[in-house]
Amino acid sequence: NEEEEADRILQLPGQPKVSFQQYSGYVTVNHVAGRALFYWLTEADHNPLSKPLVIWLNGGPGCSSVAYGASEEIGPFRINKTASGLYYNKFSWNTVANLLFLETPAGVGFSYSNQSSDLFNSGDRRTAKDSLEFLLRWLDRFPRYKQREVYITGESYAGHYVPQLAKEIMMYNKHSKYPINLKGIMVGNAVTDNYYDNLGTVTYWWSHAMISDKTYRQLINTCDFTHQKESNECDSVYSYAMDQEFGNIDQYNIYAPPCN
Amino acid sequence: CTEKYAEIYYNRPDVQKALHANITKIPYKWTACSELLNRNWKDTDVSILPIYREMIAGGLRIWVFSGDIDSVVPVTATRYSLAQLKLETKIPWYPWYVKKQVGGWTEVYEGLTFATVRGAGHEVPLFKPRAALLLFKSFIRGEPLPKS
Repeated sequence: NEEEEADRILQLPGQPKVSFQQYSGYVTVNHVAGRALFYWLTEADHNPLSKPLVIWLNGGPGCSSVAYGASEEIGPFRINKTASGLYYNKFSWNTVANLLFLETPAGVGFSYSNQSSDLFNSGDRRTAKDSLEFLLRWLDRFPRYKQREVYITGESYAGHYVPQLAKEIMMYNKHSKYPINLKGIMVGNAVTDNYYDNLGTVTYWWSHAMISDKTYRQLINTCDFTHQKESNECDSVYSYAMDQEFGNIDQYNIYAPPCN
Repeated sequence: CTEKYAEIYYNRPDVQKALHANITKIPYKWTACSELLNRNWKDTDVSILPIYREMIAGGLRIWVFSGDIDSVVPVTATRYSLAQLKLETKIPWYPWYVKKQVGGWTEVYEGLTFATVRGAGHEVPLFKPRAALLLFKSFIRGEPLPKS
């Protein structure tokens, strides 16, 4: 398959020697707009033909699965401190699966659109449809994965992307002669429900002694968590909590200093 | 702060060539997160719980995990949200283990498995790679997390 061969990665700069195959490149998801999504496939290091296909999506929205998922979380390589090369991650998930990192939607990482307005009107809906389109065309390029077990995984705002793509696949499968063998999803620290996420978040801040009783009560009494956009009063309490009471911490890892 | 390394590495021309990336010479640097996209995000679902109900009805395997030192989408946020699904418990709450250490706690419901990961931030596999790999292996095998 010429397209597959054209995507084969021979060796990344500064990469350690490995036994598994890698591929990366673009799949066009909308010819009219010229939208193309970038992917990086690192196959399983043993018996890739018998291992499932696992798609990994990062969130943001707007963040790259190559930057996070592949390069500092589950991928086989880590980037060294001088960015001169890569070193092997012995806890890589490609010890048990074929990992497909997808930068979605267009505008994320290397994924692009020739229609620059696309970068100003992305959203959940189009992202899910483009990601399904990507998967269908990617499977045409890599036909050995067509009947393979597929799992979709991700974290953070991909708590939206992963279930929404799963739903698109389930709907596609209802009408397709060649259904995608979707077996499951796994998400981490996932954005799930505005109201309950927000309620749970301020509860966590209070129960982990990150904010005062007073600020906690103000948040609960001032904020209406059902609304997408908070009121100015609520926003100012949030700002006070983060700027004055959290202090100089990394909110993504509360017992560590922030990255400057 | 490792994404700083990525900002350098993936903007190297030799790396982009090896990855067959940036073939159209996009008029902006590659970056880990696009501020432009984030600020102009349009439609967003208020809740994903209805899709969870559809996926459970469709028989998909669903695992949700949470690093317990993240304060951006913390463990209590996920627990409040999942509680709205009102799922029956299949295997009651218990600590799971990795290398004789508590990896976190977990509960298996009808249709969904929830697990915390002790000491992990927002990017769980970054902070607890060994525990994350064990979590992933259990998910792929469809087996509950180990009790010892």
